[in-house]
Amino acid sequence: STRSFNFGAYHPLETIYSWMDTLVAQYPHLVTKEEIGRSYENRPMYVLKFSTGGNKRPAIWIDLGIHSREWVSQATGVWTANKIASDYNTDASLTSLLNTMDIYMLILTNPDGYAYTHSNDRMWRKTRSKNPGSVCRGVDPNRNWDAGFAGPGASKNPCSDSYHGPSAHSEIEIQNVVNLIKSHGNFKSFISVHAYSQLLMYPYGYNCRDVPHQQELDTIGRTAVEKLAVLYGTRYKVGSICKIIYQASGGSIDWSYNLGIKYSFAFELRDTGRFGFLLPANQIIPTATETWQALKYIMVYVRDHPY
Amino acid sequence: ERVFTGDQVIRINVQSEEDLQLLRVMETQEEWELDFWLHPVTTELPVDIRVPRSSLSSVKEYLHAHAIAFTVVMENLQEVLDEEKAEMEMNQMQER
Repeated sequence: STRSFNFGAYHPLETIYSWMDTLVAQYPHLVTKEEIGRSYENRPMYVLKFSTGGNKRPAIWIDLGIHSREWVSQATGVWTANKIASDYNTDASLTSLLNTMDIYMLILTNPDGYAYTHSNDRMWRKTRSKNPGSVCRGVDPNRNWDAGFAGPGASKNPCSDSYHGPSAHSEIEIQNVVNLIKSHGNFKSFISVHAYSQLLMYPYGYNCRDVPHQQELDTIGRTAVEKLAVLYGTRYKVGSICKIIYQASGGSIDWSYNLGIKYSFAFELRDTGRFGFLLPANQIIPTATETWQALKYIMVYVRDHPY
Repeated sequence: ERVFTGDQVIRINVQSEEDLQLLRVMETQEEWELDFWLHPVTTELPVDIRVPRSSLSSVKEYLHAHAIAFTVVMENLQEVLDEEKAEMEMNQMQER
């Protein structure tokens, strides 16, 4: 049962995949698990779909853990998926949202990397694909999207943690997501969740120009982080990737925005000071709980502003 | 399994554009094998670096030489990882 699952702990990939089955079993009329493809090392990639019916309704995409060592993001995904399922029919705004839109959630976007962080190298960030001609493995999956690919803020060195890969969408994990988003064709929001440094960002990363919807995205972001801060006072910065972190090409939300998904955002979840990628497990639920306030605000906004 | 015994994570609260430039030079020092958890991009955000044990003295000398203040966030990364792993194992046993 999902009731006996410890959401305040970090879990290996197999446990999370197994937990997904219990979630589906517990909420069969709301949650389905769909395999969207396989990873480089042939692990299944499962997306949880929250839907109350219909086919290809307007949808919201949430992916987590594209950088495998950012463990609090995957853990937040598990908590959030359970929250969505358990709050349907009790939380009015979420219920109303799910009555008109679907939510797709990819909790383990980089399954090979995640497994590798549990078995071999806790600090691993990239995929695990082999790079011909190099002893170094892996591509930074958030430099691999077809959005200013191989431009500033990505490395051409396969040994770098920000290696962009040989070509856009060379990583099967990225291609799987691209295929789903494109074949569906009705996503209205695309949200990527990372950790850490407490930021809520919107496009662009591959250049520093304002996107056409900059003002609206900025206003949404600022309101979302106000909601987030109510619980624990966690302070976030809001802005475009380029302006509040650094120029970085080949990022997921730049790709989604250019595809026409206006409400594209990326979170960098909390650190609380001195833990970085090693946020203690007792911080998972507070992190997820506060993040939920911002996520819900964005999702409801998307529902109320069709385009 | 890769171990990080003696690796430290240091934090630099960047004071100036000059500091940023000096920290960016560190990013190009491949022989130090630094792992930038937070990169030097702005004076508004800290810079966190995992420094392998083998590079600690060189890195600290460099920072001291340029009067860049830093704090040690994690004295020994492996100890933190061991604690994390032990906690995970305990949780798994409880769930069983």
